[in-house]
This record gives sequence, C-alpha cells and structure tokens, in this order.
Amino acid sequence: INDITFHDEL
Amino acid sequence: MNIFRLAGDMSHLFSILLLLLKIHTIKSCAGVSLKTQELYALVFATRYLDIFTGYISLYNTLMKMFFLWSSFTIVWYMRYHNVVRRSYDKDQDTFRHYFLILPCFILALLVHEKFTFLEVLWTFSLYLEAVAILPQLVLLQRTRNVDNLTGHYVFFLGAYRSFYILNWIYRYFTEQNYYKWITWISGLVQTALYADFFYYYVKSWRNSERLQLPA
Repeated sequence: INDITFHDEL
Repeated sequence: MNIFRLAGDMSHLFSILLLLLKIHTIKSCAGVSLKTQELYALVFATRYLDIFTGYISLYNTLMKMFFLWSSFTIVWYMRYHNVVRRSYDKDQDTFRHYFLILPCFILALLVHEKFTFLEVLWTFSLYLEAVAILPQLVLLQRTRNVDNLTGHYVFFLGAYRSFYILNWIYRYFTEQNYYKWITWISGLVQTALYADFFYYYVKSWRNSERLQLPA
C-alpha cells in the first residue's frame, strides 16, 4: 500500500 | 506483531482499564488530569482516521475503536457526569495544554513523511502524544498523596511506549530497511518525560510507601 504511508502500529 | 509490541498494546490497554475502573466504580477522578485526557482523545481522533480508509487486522480495528471510545468516554465522565466531575480538581489542573496543540500541528506541517491530509494529522497525533502526559505529570506533583490507581495508570501508560521502543529496535534488526524516524524520536521524547516519574514510582514501590513526586 504505497499511496498512503502504511501505519500498521497503533 | 512481536512480543514487545503486544506487551506495549496490553500495557496501554491495561492503563486505560485502570482509569475506567477508577472512574466508573468509585466515581472519582481525583488526581487525574482532564487536560491529558482531552489531549489523548485528540491524539486518537487524529491518528485513527484510517479505520475508515483501510483495514489491517481485526485486532488493529478493535483496539483503535476501544481507544477512541474509552478516551472520549473518560473526557465525558470528567466533564459532565455530575458525581465524577465533583472530584476533578480543576484549580490544580492548570497546564495550558492548548499551547501544546498548535506547535505540534505546525511541526507536523513542517516535518512529516508525506504531505497528505491523513499523514499530516497522523504525524500531528504522534507529536501531541509525546507531550500529552505533561498536564498529568504536573498535576501529580501538585497532588500531595497520589492514589494507587492513578499512579499505576500513569506507570502503565508510560510503560507502553517503552515497550514500543523495544519493538522498534526489534523491527529495525529483523525487517529490511525498516525505519520510522518521526515515530522513533517522538516515542523517545515521550518516554523520557516519564523518567523521573518512573524513578519515584519504583522507589515508592520498593519502600512500599505512598507515591509522592517532589514539587
């Protein structure tokens, strides 16, 4: 997912 | 997901459950800073907008919904619940937290990973979370005897970001070119603000005496 910076952490 | 991050999330969850327990059962918010709670509600509101735009995992979505619900519920209790609000010492909780919001927002406009609406708000939430505990720490210094639940609440809230630092170190060494300077520096600043609290908390626990922060 490169269009929105991917934040997988809370 | 790694053990450090899970420990961090559980510590964060536990701290909020402690606060909800205190407010909901004994209907008291003595020693709790409404300003810190308001800042945290703003942190979650600006960070978890992506529950509408993306899906990572059930865990991620449930935790975000809980953090959003609990932070606004706590603010509501402290502002409008007519029993709880009476125990809020507003004349002690005087940190000008609005002075924290604008600089964090300006900094997010200047320093961010990508200049998009969601990304700037996400970065703002990181900077704001780093300083959100300040009103609470100031209030603790003014509140002579800190009750146990409030002390434990602040301890686990500080511990969660400390676990996240271990998580970032772990991910740096185990994942290819994984780095998030903005997140890491904000997290380090956030944890550093707890340093003296941690010292007095451990000391009071060792000497099994009441937690007291020097004025």
